[in-house]
Amino acid sequence: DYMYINNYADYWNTPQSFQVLFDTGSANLWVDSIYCSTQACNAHTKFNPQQSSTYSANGHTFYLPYGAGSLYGTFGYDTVNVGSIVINHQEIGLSTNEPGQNFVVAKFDGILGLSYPSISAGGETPVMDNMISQNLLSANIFAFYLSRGGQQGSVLSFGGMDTNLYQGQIYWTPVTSESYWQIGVHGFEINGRETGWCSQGCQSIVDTGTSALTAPSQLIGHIMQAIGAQESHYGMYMVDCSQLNNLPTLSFVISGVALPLAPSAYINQHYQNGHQFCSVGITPTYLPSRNGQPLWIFGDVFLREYYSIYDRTNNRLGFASA
Amino acid sequence: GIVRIPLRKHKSMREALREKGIELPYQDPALKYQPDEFSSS
Repeated sequence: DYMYINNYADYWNTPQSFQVLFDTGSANLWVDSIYCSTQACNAHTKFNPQQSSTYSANGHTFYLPYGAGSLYGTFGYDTVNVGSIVINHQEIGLSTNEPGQNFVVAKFDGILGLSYPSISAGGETPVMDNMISQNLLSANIFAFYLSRGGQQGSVLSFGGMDTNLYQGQIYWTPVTSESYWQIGVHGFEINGRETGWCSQGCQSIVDTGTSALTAPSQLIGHIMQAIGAQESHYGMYMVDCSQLNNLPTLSFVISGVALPLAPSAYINQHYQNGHQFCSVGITPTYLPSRNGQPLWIFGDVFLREYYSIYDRTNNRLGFASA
Repeated sequence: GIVRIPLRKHKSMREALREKGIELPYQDPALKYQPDEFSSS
């Protein structure tokens, strides 16, 4: 008496799941794929487009250099589900060659870039732009909370900010170049005293894919002198762990507001063979920003202290105490 | 209307390689933003 449509399962694939690095310092989405057989690819989960009925290739290839690791790949389209947000026809990069050792030790199978489309390799539409154009978000915002301790506790929010994860006021500053999440730095203070080092203007790229806080190379010597750090092997700077309480607070002046970093934020403590070592989580950069001003990178060292809100509607970045 | 994605922190690739006895030479972190210069270098 009844006819059941019982063949719907023929058109259903098991989703393929990947761990990705959410990177505000790049714009492309890519994952390891079966087209790649280097050591780095073999260490990770690989996307198999033949097991996806929704995948389509577009034939274009790409090269993505991240500094720490690089890869070659080919582009295609598929449905992407990020934290239950379903994006149709998302361009994805499938790695075909990941040379070297860098990505071998990476715990992620790919990178999901959250920067602006202007810097996207191959003109690939970034995930956030598709979320916006497909009206998948209640607000065109995402925000990062990076936990200070341990593996767990960090959160990325899409569609708004989570008021439980920050305290006090949000300080907004405009994006100065809609490429990276780049902002102006208008001053730099040591223990509350303005140094004047950014009086002619500095820029900073806010990058969740960079671990350290990086400083313009012409300033690094002055900063380390103020901290009392000594250069060690491999370009690391070390301090006497017994002096942690005496180290200065560093502050960035952004749109008229000083955002301080206490020593606990920029000093990393390590334990090896029963000994404690203290290194400075600040490294130099030698390249200037594209407008020629000295360039800082606000990596995880900065972002653990400040909840960061990325507002695509108003092209501005917000910071609040995490 | 907010979608929350829990994140897990892992060691940086530099730290993970160091633990395996591989020390990466210094490389300017800003090269990531200037891929053309990175390619030529």
